[in-house]
Amino acid sequence: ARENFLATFEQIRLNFQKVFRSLFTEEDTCDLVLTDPENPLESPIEIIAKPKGKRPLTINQLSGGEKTLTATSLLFAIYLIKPAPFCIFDEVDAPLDDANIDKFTNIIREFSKESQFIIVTHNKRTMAATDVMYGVTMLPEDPGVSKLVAVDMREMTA
Amino acid sequence: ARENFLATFEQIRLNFQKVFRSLFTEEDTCDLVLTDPENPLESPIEIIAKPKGKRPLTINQLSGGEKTLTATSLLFAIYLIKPAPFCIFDEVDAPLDDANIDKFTNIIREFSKESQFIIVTHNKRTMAATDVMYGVTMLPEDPGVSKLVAVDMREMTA
Amino acid sequence: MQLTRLEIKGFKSFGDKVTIHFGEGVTGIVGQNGCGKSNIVDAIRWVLGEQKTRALRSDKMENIIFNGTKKRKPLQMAEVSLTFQNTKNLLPTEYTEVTVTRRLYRSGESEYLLNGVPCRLKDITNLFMDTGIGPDSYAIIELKMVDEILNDKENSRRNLFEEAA
Amino acid sequence: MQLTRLEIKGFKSFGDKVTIHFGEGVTGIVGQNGCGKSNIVDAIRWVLGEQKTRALRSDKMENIIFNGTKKRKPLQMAEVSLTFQNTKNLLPTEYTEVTVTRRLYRSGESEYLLNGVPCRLKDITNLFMDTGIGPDSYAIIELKMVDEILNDKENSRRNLFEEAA
Ligand SMILES: Nc1ncnc2c1ncn2[C@@H]1O[C@H](COP(=O)(O)OP(=O)(O)OP(=O)(O)O)[C@@H](O)[C@H]1O
Ligand SMILES: Nc1ncnc2c1ncn2[C@@H]1O[C@H](COP(=O)(O)OP(=O)(O)OP(=O)(O)O)[C@@H](O)[C@H]1O
Ligand SMILES: [Mg+2]
Ligand SMILES: [Mg+2]
Repeated sequence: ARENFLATFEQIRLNFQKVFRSLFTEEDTCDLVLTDPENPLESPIEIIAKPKGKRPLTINQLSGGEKTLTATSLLFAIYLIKPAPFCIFDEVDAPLDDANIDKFTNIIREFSKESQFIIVTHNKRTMAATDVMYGVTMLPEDPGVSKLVAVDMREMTA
Repeated sequence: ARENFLATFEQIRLNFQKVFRSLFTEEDTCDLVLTDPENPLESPIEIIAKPKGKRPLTINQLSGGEKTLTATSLLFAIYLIKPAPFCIFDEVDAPLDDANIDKFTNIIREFSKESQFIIVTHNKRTMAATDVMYGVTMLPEDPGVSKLVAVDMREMTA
Repeated sequence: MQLTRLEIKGFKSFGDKVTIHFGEGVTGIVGQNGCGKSNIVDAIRWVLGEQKTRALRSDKMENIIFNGTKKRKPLQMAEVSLTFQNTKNLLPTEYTEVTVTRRLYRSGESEYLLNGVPCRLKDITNLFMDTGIGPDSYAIIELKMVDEILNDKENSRRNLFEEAA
Repeated sequence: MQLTRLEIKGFKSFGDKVTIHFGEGVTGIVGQNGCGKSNIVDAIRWVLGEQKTRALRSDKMENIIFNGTKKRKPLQMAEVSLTFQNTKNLLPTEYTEVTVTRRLYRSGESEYLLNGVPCRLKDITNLFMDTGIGPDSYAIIELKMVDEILNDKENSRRNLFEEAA
């Protein structure tokens, strides 16, 4: 079990560095470190992330958007070990600026060849990157009851 | 101290209902309730919010955007007791849809006659409601160092 | 193992039956605050076997049944069905599709079905073992989870790694 | 008690001195992820007397001093000054403006000044008592606070009420 975990950990670590660099830039660095390498099955796992020439002392010092991209890189790193048949994101793009939304949707489009992606969003830029959209609404005459509606792409991405 | 608290509590409660109705609609109801009225100085305070004909059993059942508007109504209710000279919002608009962003910025414009408002945002609709904007950036030639820049309103709200 | 459709009736805000057909690639779910988007995500978690009421934003499991509005009475049952293609042969190969159904009655009774045949919750969670989906999956992501990974909620970080290992 | 300007040097990502002038009404602060917007909010909290490192997203107070980049050395001091009009006469009326300054040296020493005159942290927090601003103010709001009010972090809810009473 110990070998198994260490092998998987190493694979996740390499994936993390690869995904992190595509969500940030090629010169950015990050790492996953077992704080107690003697004890891999118990050891806490530390995340080190250094975007764009910065030298944050801990990941807590990173900004809201940077934290979201870092956590997303880790989740995708794990996904790449064993791709789930579908992935669901619920408004994970809310803290991201326009440039980072494009990076986020680009990597999703890449992985969408392997898996289906379901993205809940309010963001028009993210919407523009979807293949199909479902609109959910509640009508004033029947409040509190969810209904599905056709989405007018032009109205949504106006 | 007990009378003082109860009087303030009642005032906050009335403000809460007023602000809630302007962020939701006139027919929506909400309330603030002391779970232990015999013991006002110790009692937990319960928030009841029923937007748009819904009957949520607890506020935890509400959606992300509804929760944000409800908490904002409560914060403004308290603000109205003793308006602070300035209020700062850091990306509080992230979970809101377009219609709710307009309600949010309208109420801020109303209160901005009394106090200064500083709004950190990524949202173009919110930006369009500000009087003045400051842009913060980091240059590739000097990474990790924050600088202030002039903001081109047309570029931002394109 | 592609998803083909999701049917929701009586679950949370779905007072009327709603059917969503999924295609390949990236599907967007959009709409105003409070109209039911996250409830769709909760429905998927629930039909895959989620038992933690906190992950469904509810205090008790009964709260996930449509509890009525000013204009409508509460319903007595919540039912969610998720259908996908049997490309990984999770069920014997004569089935082209697999439909997982979960029902909860206000009386507290639960029913679980695989392609219409009653089964136990265990049969459903076993079906998905090793596919990467199920409750606690790293494939269902919301902002709260981003926070948990980054804060010192170490167990959530280890859990993710162990689930993949 | 209108804010007129904020000057930041050596605090977090402000390796160079930055001055922001505030006018009436609604001021927007915009820019890409990670460029320093929330750091500006932290600077305001800090100069008003915030002592909880957690509220400043730091493990220890020393971490709020600019710690350098690939191209720049760390600085040895963080300094933030906030200036506002003395319309509420928090200081004697011959002053038209009040400037609050806070400095932290890497050695651990702190300095506090009111209109350039050294004072104690206590003098600064006393100045703002009853104005609604200061650490823990209900006037500085981020999404994390929205969560805390709505979850059962009851103390945060009571604290808000008691601060207003
Ligand atoms: N058992 C139930 N019966 C009826 N309505 C319910 C039930 N549970 C939750 N709801 C309602 O569903 C609504 C929340 O829906 P949901 O969380 O899916 O919104 P959303 O589309 O994700 O919105 P947002 O964009 O704000 O996140 C709430 O208004 C809530 O009152
Ligand atoms: N002591 C410090 N020295 C140098 N840089 C620092 C220091 N503390 C924090 N930073 C940097 O400041 C950046 C965070 O800035 P900030 O949180 O203000 O971003 P933001 O503009 O709010 O972004 P977002 O839109 O993502 O919320 C981080 O990249 C972090 O590395
Ligand atoms: Mg939602
Ligand atoms: Mg920020």
